Amino acid sequence: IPAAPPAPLGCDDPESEAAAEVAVNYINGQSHHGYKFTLNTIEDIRVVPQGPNNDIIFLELNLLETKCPILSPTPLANCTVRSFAEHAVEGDCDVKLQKVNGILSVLASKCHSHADSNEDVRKVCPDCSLLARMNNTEVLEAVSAALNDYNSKTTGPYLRLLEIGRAKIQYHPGHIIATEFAVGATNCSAEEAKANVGACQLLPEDQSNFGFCTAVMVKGPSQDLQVDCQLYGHQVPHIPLLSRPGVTYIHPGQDTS
Amino acid sequence: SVTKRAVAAPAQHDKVPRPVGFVPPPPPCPGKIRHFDI
Repeated sequence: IPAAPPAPLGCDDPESEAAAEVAVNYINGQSHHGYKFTLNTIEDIRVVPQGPNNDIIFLELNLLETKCPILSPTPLANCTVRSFAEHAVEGDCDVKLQKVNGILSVLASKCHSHADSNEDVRKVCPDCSLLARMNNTEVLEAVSAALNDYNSKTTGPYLRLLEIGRAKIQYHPGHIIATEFAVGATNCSAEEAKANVGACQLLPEDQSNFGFCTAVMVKGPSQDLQVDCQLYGHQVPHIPLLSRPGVTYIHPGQDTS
Repeated sequence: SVTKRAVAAPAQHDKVPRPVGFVPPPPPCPGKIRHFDI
């Protein structure tokens, strides 16, 4: 009597969680923008046997954005998930994996990320500020002012903007713009940059030194600007990092294969 | 003349009894929500 087909995998089975972990690490490893994502729910899993010890696995995953920038060396397990009130961002991914002799590998993945709706955030937190669009003029001005302010005071390398991660604008009480952006160290000191900023280029990949800045600009009722930048130090890239300055925050859908 | 014999409705105890506290298994998917649902 032919052996009964194995019971379908449940989404909370250990095998499913192992496949999801490989998929999430792959997705974060392939991404070059925004923030790291972590697993929220395994929506569905389908296993298609290909032969002895050879399965194709299709996963549908729901991910949530963490506060760790994608270039941060912080392990994903230590990355805090952005809360509802901080205007959460979720990602939906379809991932195709292969499992041969127990070894999992990703064959393809396709993800779409989107911020929670303003209405949902307002329901939970009526007074919370909301995500602003990346091409918002006030956001661009605030990031530029913050980076200039930092570069004018630092004794370290002159930093260039890689991309704006996110920005939130509060209009009441007080007009406040909070921004987060990725930066890269250049081959200039801040002093040298004052003389000839055009000569300041991002360090080559074998010396690259990326970092991240958070800034709060108060435009009313009083004026104030607080900037904090942290450089990660040189990291041996495990994949070719294509850091393109000026990249927008939410990329519509990034196919990875 | 042929008449249909009335048959008493099956007594409750005829049905397959479910063990006390029987909880149907959760559907295999979607899985648990680890943080929150947007």
